Amino acid sequence: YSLMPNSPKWHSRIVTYRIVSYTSDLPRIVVDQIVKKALRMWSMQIPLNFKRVSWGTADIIIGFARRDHGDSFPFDGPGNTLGHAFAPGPGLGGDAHFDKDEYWTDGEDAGVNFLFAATHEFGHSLGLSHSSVPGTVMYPTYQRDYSEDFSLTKDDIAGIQKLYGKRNTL
Amino acid sequence: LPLSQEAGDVSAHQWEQAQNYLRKFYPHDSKTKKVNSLVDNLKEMQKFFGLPMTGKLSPYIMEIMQKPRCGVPDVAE
Repeated sequence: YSLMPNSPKWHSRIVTYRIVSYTSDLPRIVVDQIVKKALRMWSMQIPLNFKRVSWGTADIIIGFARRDHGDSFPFDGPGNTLGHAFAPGPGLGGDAHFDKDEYWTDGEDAGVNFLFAATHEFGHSLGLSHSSVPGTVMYPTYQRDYSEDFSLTKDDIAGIQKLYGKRNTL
Repeated sequence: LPLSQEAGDVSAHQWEQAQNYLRKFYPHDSKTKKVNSLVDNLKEMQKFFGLPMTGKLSPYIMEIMQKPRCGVPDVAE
């Protein structure tokens, strides 16, 4: 695994998130559930909790956009770049953007598995960079055969716990 | 510095694609943080993916470059 330069991380134990735009490929409630599930994958390993807010500012702003969307990193249409996210910090920091031009799925049919992509991007939102270990969630390329029931690998967990420590299970 | 024509046996279109990919995802040296030549960036990419660091484009490297992926650079900025 690798961390973002200077190892930025959230210092509050509660990190807020807000979903500001959606894909038309999935029902909104499914997107909401997937985002919650993806964040939970990380929070199960570290002493950090996520709280959804419906308006106003939030640490992690999540949205779908196409082409140029105001952050100097335009998307490129179907294929290639699927999404990106920013390291923890103010403003754009922590925000996760997904390319609206992809066909997003809940893992049931052909397309990009949103749960997998979201879990990956939230890894960046929490401070992880790309892993060079194939098969990890933080590996940069997307394999088409990701099933719905994937989980974080040892490498992903070691990376996130390096930043935040382990969740106390007692 | 652009990749030289000797950097691999690929078409002009692939060559351009490779340069764009390297500029986007391997913008600088992972240790020194300095902007490198594209050949050095290609070596960085080969290192990341556990391949021999030849600095030459190959069909396999082109295959990796065409996979869907995250837009965050592999050499973190």
